[in-house]
Amino acid sequence: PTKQRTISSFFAPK
Amino acid sequence: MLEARLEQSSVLKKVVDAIKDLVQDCNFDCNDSGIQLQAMDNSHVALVAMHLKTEGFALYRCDRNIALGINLVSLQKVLRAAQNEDVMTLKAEDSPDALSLVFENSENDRISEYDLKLMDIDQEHLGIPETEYGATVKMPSAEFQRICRDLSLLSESVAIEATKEGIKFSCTGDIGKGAVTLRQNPNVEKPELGTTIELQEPVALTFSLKYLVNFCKASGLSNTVTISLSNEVPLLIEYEMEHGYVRFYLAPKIGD
Repeated sequence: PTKQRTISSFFAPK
Repeated sequence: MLEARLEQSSVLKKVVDAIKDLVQDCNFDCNDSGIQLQAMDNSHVALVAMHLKTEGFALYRCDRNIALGINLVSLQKVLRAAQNEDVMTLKAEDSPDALSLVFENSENDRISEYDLKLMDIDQEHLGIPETEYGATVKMPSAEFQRICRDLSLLSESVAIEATKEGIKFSCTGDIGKGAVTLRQNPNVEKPELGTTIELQEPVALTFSLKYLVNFCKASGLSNTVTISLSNEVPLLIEYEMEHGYVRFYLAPKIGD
């Protein structure tokens, strides 16, 4: 089973 | 104030067509480098970054940074009034309530003037790190679109594997399974029809096809698309324009 990650878990707010 | 003139309305029309199904409201950030946009989709799985550089405008003037808060569905309604070949001029004050759009035909005997109401959008910007990707594939955008559409009929997810053999897109669904493998095949006479694969290390990732199919709506922006992949980081899909780009980032599906 795979889980969809979110973009914000890779890119931090500026 | 902002004053920006595009020789061809089709440039902005295509950009809006490419992203309007992914994001609804977003800021067009205008500054001395041109017009930029960065926005995530509602589920925060995908991010779009767009840049129309000043060099792409026949006239460009922007005294200070201006954020134009735009509803893309509304913008598209106004842009329908522009013919592809029309010259388009965008104008806004420093703290604007509205964006003025003027479309002029090449014969110079029709001037259409529209105002689009703007909104306050509190949008955070994400820092996108410089990444050395494990695999970079450049291929015809129409072919990538076809692969995504075909596989999306079978499954919700696609596994993308880049090895020295090539790049393989594969999926498994209720009715069966499918796979497409592309091998490096540069076209000397027509580079836009060739496929090039740069591989630093093998990459294997899984992505939602729904988003990839959505990104392919940008295919009208460029004959080629560049797909950059590294293990366990978001995929980058770039449509390069003559003076700018539209980039999509998609977070992978990863095993628990």
